[in-house]
Amino acid sequence: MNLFRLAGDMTHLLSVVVLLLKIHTIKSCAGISLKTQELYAIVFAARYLDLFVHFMSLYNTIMKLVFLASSFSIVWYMRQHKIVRRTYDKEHDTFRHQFILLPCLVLALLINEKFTFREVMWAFSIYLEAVAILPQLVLLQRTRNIDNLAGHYVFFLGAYRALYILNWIYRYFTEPHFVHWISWIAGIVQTLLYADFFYYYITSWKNNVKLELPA
Amino acid sequence: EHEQYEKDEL
Repeated sequence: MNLFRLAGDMTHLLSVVVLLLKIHTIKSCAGISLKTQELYAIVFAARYLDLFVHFMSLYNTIMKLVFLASSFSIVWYMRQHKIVRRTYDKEHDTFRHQFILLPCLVLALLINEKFTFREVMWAFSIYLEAVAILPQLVLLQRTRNIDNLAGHYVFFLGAYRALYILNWIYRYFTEPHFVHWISWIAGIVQTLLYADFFYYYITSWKNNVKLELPA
Repeated sequence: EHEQYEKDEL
């Protein structure tokens, strides 16, 4: 494993920790999109189907279990927890996530590495992950007062994707057989979606002012 | 044949 990949996994983990911290200690999910969280739960469930079939490494297994458990528990908190769910900004979280599920599934049926159930689900999870952040970005744009944790959460998620791209470039030169066009292209699209957010996040951090996205 | 399962990324 290279340094970019490890750093990417760590920022991904950090994003989940930040979100759980917000939910657990502040008992708030303000500014967090339930739509995005549900999409991530689907992404991990679809991608980690190999969990019980292929053993890669202890690291791999533990990380997969962490992402599965955290994503489903976040959804549970936002839907069921009697204090947390009251802080959910339902009125502004209106992105129709069902409309991205179907296109992703169709795309996965058409473009995959192999036409098997697991490979189609893998491709589906890659396409879905690329666009799963959209409801969250829309919600942030509609939120007047973005709290720090919600901003950091999205920043770490974006950083994870950007670091994965560096990891792919590194792997391309060191492991010539390692070519996964599907994840590379989807990963680049996914990272580009954050570009605008990154700009405002870094600007606000540099000028030491509160993060605010233009409507 | 090359094994598909080098999908070690998360």
